[in-house]
Amino acid sequence: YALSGLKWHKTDLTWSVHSYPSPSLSPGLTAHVVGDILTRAFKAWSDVAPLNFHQLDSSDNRWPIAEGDIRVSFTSSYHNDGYPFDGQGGTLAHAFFPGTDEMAGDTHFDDDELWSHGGDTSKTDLFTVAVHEFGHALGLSHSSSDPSIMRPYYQGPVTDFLNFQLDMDDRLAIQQIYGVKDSRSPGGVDPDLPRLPSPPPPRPTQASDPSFLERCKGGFDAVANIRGEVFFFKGAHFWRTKRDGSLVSLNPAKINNFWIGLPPGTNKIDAAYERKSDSKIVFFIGSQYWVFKDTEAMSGYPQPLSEWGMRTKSGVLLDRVEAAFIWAHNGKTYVFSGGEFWRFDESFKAEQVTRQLEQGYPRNSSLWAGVPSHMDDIISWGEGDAYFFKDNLYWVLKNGGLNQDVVTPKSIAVDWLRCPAPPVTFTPANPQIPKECHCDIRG
Amino acid sequence: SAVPDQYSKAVDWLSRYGYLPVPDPRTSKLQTKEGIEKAIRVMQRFGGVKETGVLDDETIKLMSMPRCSLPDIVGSEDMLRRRKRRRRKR
Repeated sequence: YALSGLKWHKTDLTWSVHSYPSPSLSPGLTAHVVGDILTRAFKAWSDVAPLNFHQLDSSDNRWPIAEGDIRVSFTSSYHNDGYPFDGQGGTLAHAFFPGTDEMAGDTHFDDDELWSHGGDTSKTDLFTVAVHEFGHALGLSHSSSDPSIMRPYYQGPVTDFLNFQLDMDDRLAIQQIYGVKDSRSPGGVDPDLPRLPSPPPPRPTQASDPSFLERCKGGFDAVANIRGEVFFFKGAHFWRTKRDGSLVSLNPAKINNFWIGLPPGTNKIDAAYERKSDSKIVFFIGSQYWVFKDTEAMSGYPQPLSEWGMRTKSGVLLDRVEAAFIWAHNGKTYVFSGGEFWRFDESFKAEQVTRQLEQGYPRNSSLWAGVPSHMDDIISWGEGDAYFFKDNLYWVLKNGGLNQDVVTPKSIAVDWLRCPAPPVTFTPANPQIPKECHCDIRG
Repeated sequence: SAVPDQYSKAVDWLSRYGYLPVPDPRTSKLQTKEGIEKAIRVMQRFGGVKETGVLDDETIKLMSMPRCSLPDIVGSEDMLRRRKRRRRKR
């Protein structure tokens, strides 16, 4: 078992319910039934440790309801505590560790789940999840032990809800904090480490930065999905967006300070991508390319782009790349330049990556219908969709598709770089085929 | 049909549940290939599946199971650093 390092310094704890499951999703879970389930979930813990739980309700005038130690609610999506819910499945619930903080002990269940009261395995058993979450509200962290109610994954309802007893791992954990029920020396000990990480020191507000405008203007030289983050390169700098949509920093980082081994004064990356077969990172700059292991260029680079053997339809050897990406749809590497594209198979064989230019290329970029022929860069993202970036807009081709009728562009600045939405202006839905006009009787 | 971008999703999942350090805005270190492999191993050990260090089917299945929102590993790096500091002082 693992302890959070936090505990209640009292054994009489109050709890209250502030909202109930939606009847449309979880029929049968009335206020009375929910109260009964939660009472039994608390009992699992008070059976083995000297703890007493008292439910507060609105008719009880002894305590204001808001003052309860453990406040239970059913909420959905963002609910202002830093742990947004994600609809049905995924995250089910969470609880805050004990302490003096206002949120301490609070327990939230995702109201988008189909909650049930035992039996129905197609739904989520409220009792099982509640016992787990109340474990957190009392100071326990996740356990890797099997069996333990504090394992992080939901693995179906507990058997015999009426006679449920905590497993040894959970009993030892709660008794480590609060002592043993009916023992002569209740109270436990102050749990030792691990402690929660201390917050970083406060940082002064930065003065307004002129780079803000650069970030929000778009027109990136290269965009790449590297190690699960999206890198936006522009001039001598870059920004990074994490998968949750937040930026590592609002301030740009200098390419030369981070990517070690590029020529001093590098002020433009044409394209970049993370190789699928060995996770090395490839940069194209002019007629050369570099291969990086993490953030350091490997010895022997740069090498000439001509090594890739890309010839245009007119037979000229390519000397510049506009965009490159791995299409998650098939794992192949695509390189774009001058309205044409080439496809490579980069397999890992005999401890090295072999690059094979596939037959039948180059092809015309207009095959990717609905997106610009000359794009700034491309990435695979989300559910394997291809994202095309041009100026301050991006287009998404879904589900491995090449040819979608209408691809509506969206703002890079707003969706990826935390910039304010610009005033509404007309943008063509399809940059290759201008949209037809339809006039009605009023002209 | 599309192959979901498992790799990016897995990095996000590992960061969210404490297996990978959240990128520090002051140092902005890049996640390393070895770091991600190590995090996958710890996650596999914690979850009770075979420790391979790669995103195999069993691991992806475990990552997509319904679960509690709280992280599995809390402040491990921070704790190690503090222990080292204490040892050095001694």
